[in-house]
Amino acid sequence: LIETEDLTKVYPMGKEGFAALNGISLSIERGEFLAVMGPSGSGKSTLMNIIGCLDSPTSGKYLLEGEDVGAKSDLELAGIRNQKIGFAFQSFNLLPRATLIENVTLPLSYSRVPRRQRAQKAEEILQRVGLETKFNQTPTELSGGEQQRVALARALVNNPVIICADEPTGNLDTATSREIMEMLSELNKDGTTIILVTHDSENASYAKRIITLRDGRIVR
Amino acid sequence: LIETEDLTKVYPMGKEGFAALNGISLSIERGEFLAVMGPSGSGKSTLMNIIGCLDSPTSGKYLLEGEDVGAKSDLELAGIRNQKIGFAFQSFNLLPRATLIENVTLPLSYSRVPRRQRAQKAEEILQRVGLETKFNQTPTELSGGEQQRVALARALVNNPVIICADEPTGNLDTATSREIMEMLSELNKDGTTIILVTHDSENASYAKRIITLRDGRIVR
Ligand SMILES: Nc1ncnc2c1ncn2[C@@H]1O[C@H](COP(=O)(O)OP(=O)(O)OP(=O)(O)O)[C@@H](O)[C@H]1O
Ligand SMILES: Nc1ncnc2c1ncn2[C@@H]1O[C@H](COP(=O)(O)OP(=O)(O)OP(=O)(O)O)[C@@H](O)[C@H]1O
Ligand SMILES: [Mg+2]
Ligand SMILES: [Mg+2]
Repeated sequence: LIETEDLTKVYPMGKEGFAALNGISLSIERGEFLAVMGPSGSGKSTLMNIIGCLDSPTSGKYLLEGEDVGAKSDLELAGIRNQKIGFAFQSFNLLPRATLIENVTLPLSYSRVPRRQRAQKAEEILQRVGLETKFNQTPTELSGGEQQRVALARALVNNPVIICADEPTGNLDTATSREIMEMLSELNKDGTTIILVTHDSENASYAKRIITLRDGRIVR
Repeated sequence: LIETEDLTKVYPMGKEGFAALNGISLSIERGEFLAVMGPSGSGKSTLMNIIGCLDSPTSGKYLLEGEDVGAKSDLELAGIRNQKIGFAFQSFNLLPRATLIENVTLPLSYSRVPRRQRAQKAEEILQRVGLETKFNQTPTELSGGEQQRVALARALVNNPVIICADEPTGNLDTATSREIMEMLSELNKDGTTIILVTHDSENASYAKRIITLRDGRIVR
């Protein structure tokens, strides 16, 4: 499903730039549940952003369902992203002045789901993450862990083929974290491919395979 | 040092508002290390914001060093806050276009530390949280866990009497989290009062006392 060859990512910094990824080659099969671990600053989010088609590598190949993503235009990338990938950002990236329902239905406007069904789908997924009493709130009126769950709900609402979740439980208590991980586990059993960045070993135990990054390389 | 009596906080929402705190009475002695735990949405950050003089309660009393904080003007509150309290936000609240040194020296401009010493103090604390290679970066060029450590460094730079740290390790791997907790532990041994919101039981084990919130009340 996903195949990368020798990916690098160099951010502009000073004269030579900063290499956040130094040659990542990774194969992910359809239906896998992969955890990506590693120290703070090791390149996990950078790798996720490239796999999630949100950013381009500096060099190296990325094949998604056999097609070379690097050769795509921005418009094509956005289309692939909206149809196939659900992305939950580490920094949430919610629209601060839109309600939770508006935030979660945003991806549905790309996938031509009929309008009257969109709010219902959004309500269902918000209820699954425990936010049924906050539908008409805006993200600025929520706690940190509540915003984090909205970001995850938005990633799941479109039933994507691939879910990229970047540290989805950092602001959640243990019981709520477990509910989120159980939900991801169920989606994986139904065939969804899940790539989870986490530094929590209990979360990682739900995955079938764990890779560990350090200084932009896969060390395990 | 800190004494609250029957604090409530009602956010504007619909007709009756939403009661995030429902009568919190709490005493914190000088030099304590207190952990505040509880489910996502239980009122931890709301309580921290009031104790840290960033927000006012809807009702109830808050005495800081015997003085009634509720009776203070905004200007007086800002003065108390800058001199006595170091606050590390759950959402970091960094200046996105300022460098790390500029972000961390900001509190020092209030406390009349001579300019040439400010950068040196900022560099020292940034080095202690492991960011010595990123002094001239801006927060937008950092990973989630790196931003989180800058927020904590800014809270510590002014050697405050009280440190309020709201989930300071949610984006950090286990080894980095432990370094941060060891550092807080050392500061507490030197007499700093620490109030730590966390949902990580390993972090809470560094504290001397744990209180648990649920639906805006102390349940334990
Ligand atoms: N401005 C607001 N308007 C309405 N409700 C609010 C507002 N801010 C917070 N709340 C609500 O108050 C409750 C407590 O929020 P708070 O941020 O204190 O929770 P928390 O314990 O810190 O949660 P977390 O662990 O997820 O960070 C939440 O249910 C939240 O939705
Ligand atoms: N725009 C940028 N410019 C320069 N350096 C950057 C930029 N974005 C990220 N970096 C650096 O690249 C490295 C990897 O960042 P990344 O966000 O991928 O780390 P991470 O593994 O997700 O860390 P965390 O667990 O703290 O979220 C970090 O050291 C960071 O400082
Ligand atoms: Mg990250
Ligand atoms: Mg909070």
